[in-house]
Amino acid sequence: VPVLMSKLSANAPEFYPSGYSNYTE
Amino acid sequence: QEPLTATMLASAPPQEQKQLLGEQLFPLIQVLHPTLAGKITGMLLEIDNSELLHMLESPESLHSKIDEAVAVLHVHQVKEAAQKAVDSATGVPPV
Repeated sequence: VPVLMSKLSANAPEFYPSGYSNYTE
Repeated sequence: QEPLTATMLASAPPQEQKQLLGEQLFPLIQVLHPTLAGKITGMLLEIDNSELLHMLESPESLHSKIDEAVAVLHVHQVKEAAQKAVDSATGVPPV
């Protein structure tokens, strides 16, 4: 059974977990 | 973080399901690609939920999908750089 591989898009919005902070102390 | 099961996911409202999946995927991706984790996670979240659940249960398939996302990002960046080079050569102002 062919497995449908979802096409990845470089234009997808970024995702960060809730409460995630990008800044390192 | 307790592992996400199909039952847990199915019991969450649709808009929360992607959030739950993202919360599970992000730390796994961050270990491999700290600076690209947000972008790669976002790209993977566009895949349907059943496939994402499978990837959370199968590190091999997750790793191969992460590698695919990094490759897509690389091609995209190369194309953008080439486009900028063409634009600067033809005098088209950058967007």
